Amino acid sequence: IIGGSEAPENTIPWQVLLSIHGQRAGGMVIADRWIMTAAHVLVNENDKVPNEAVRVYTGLTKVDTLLRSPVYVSSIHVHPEYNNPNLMDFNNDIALIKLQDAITFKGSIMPICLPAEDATYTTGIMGMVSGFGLTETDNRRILTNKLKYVQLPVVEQETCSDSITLARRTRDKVPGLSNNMFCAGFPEGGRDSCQGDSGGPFALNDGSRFFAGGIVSWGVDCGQQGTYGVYTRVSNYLDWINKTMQEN
Amino acid sequence: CIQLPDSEPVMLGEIQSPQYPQPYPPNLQRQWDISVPEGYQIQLTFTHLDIEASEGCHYDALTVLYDDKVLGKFCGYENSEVGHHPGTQPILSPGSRLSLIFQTDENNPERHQNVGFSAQYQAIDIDECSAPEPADGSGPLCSHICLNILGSYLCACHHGYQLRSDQRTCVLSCPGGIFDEPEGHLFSPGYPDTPPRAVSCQYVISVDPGFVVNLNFTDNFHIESVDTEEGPDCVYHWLQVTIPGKEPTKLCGRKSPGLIVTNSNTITLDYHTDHIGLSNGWSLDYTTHRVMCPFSGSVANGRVTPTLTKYLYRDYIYVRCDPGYKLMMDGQEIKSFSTMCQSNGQWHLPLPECHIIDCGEPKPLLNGGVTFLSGSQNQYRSLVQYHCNEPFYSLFGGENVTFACEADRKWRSNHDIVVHPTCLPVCGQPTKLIPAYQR
Repeated sequence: IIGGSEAPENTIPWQVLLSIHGQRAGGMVIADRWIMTAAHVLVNENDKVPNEAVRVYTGLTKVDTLLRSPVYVSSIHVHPEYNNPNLMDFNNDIALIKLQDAITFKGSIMPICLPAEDATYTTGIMGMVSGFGLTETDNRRILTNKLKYVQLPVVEQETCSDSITLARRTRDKVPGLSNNMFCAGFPEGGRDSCQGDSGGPFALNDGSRFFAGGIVSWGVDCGQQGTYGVYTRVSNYLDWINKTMQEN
Repeated sequence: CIQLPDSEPVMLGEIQSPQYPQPYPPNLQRQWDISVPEGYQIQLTFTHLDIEASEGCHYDALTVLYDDKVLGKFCGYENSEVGHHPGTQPILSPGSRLSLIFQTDENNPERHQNVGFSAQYQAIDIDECSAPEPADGSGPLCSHICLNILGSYLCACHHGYQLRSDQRTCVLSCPGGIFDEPEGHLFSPGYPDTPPRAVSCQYVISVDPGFVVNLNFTDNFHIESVDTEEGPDCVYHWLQVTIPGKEPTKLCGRKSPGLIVTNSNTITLDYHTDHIGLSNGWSLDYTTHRVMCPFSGSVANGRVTPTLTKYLYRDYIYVRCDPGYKLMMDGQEIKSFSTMCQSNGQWHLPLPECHIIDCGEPKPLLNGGVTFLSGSQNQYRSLVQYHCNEPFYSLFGGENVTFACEADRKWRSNHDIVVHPTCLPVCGQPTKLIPAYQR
């Protein structure tokens, strides 16, 4: 998380830390046996990582204490239309992890709600992104072992698309934007999600509850002026989520 | 009934002399033995007889015998001047046998060719009843009534008498025997007419177990007694009443015993008189009623049906428990209960008890718990309330759902549902919000 703050305990209880082959990723608890995350953190060149390779940590905000209590994976369900062998197409970047044992919820562990079917992502509405990904101090990217969060506004889809087009002038192999994605961030930069936050929640608040509006997916650099973070639009996948959970 | 012989008896037939209707040969000695079943006699009728006529049937003759008794010796022909022709009158044998002997000499007269005889016989039933009384002083064949039947006879007796084992003489019958109807009338021989002497009659009243007999003697009671200081003594005449399990009682005198409650289903009455003295006899009506079973009246927390003032043999009672209670017998639960009043006046099963039912422990609730609101031990009408571990879980269906232990032994909610409650996770509401006072 770039430009954010440390999250006090029990404030983002749905936050999950995934450790896959030594790589950090984020996730969020959506039910007592289900974790939602980004597909790209569970797929390595079109191959789903084995269950044993995925460590799931829940409940605390400090990585060094989290590591003592992984929960075990029962099965991994990547969206069937996710196809991103070269990390150039993040469309349908969503996956579900089923846990072997049910989690008992408490102050430090609580599921985040799923969006309503008619949920809208109004431009400018603030969402809260969190994760154990890279952060920045004194213009230097550093690793953090503390959960951080940052409030980011939803960016108009066209604005985001323009920023990606602009980025393609100076960079090679910039992925494309689809309607299954939305962008969030500040045009002036300085606050953003970053590597290691992928799969984590972009939480929106409907006034009384937080719901999972988006999943940290990708972006051009982190926190730079004129670039935005790109998030999977969860409301487009409610049917698949419910179907996958019911069938499994 | 007459036992029939193995083969069909000969009841009629025909006998003819040899070579009939041709002349019979000389030097004959031929005999026919006819027999019919006992009880019949033989009637022999000649249809033709033409035997050499001679004085005293000296030369040729047909002799008819019953055993050794000659019933007739015949020869000649119809209207012959000599000989003895039987004519058309039948010959009747005294018994069931008859023999015919046909004898001829060596000569036959040349003028007249005698053809012999032809006769028919048939069995005729003997009317034994019309036979005269034997002269040996043994008395008539039947002392009362003689009934002639084919081949035999039967003796019968006038009303009130019975045939002795000799099948011919009659004696006054005892109106005793076995009485197994639920009610009846008994009386001494000849009652109320002049009684016979030397009576020994037994009356057995035997009704089904479960019934008891009451004897009700009529007022007209007279059995000769000998008066003593202690009262009438039943020395020579008596009516002995025997009830199983009790000492027999002898009754006599002129005072009717009236009603005797025996409490038994079997009573034996032995009436005895001797050759001397006179007892006018007695009569009684007996009735029966079912034995009664004791009944305690009620079962706690249950109901006994039907409700009767008294419970008698073969009556059934049923016990049902009140809602929320179960039938228990000998520490075991039973589905239903009925018991029958037995013939010995005891119920075949003792009454059960009604114990309050138990719904068992309420199912535990994952991520929640259960609290007893009232009652205890999970018994009928106990109330429990489920709750979830708030604020992380909430009860599906709303708060304050109470379950009661119902009569069907299920915990049911106040909405009458049996579905087990569920704690649903609460989402998106952290217990602690990130402070955002800074602007």
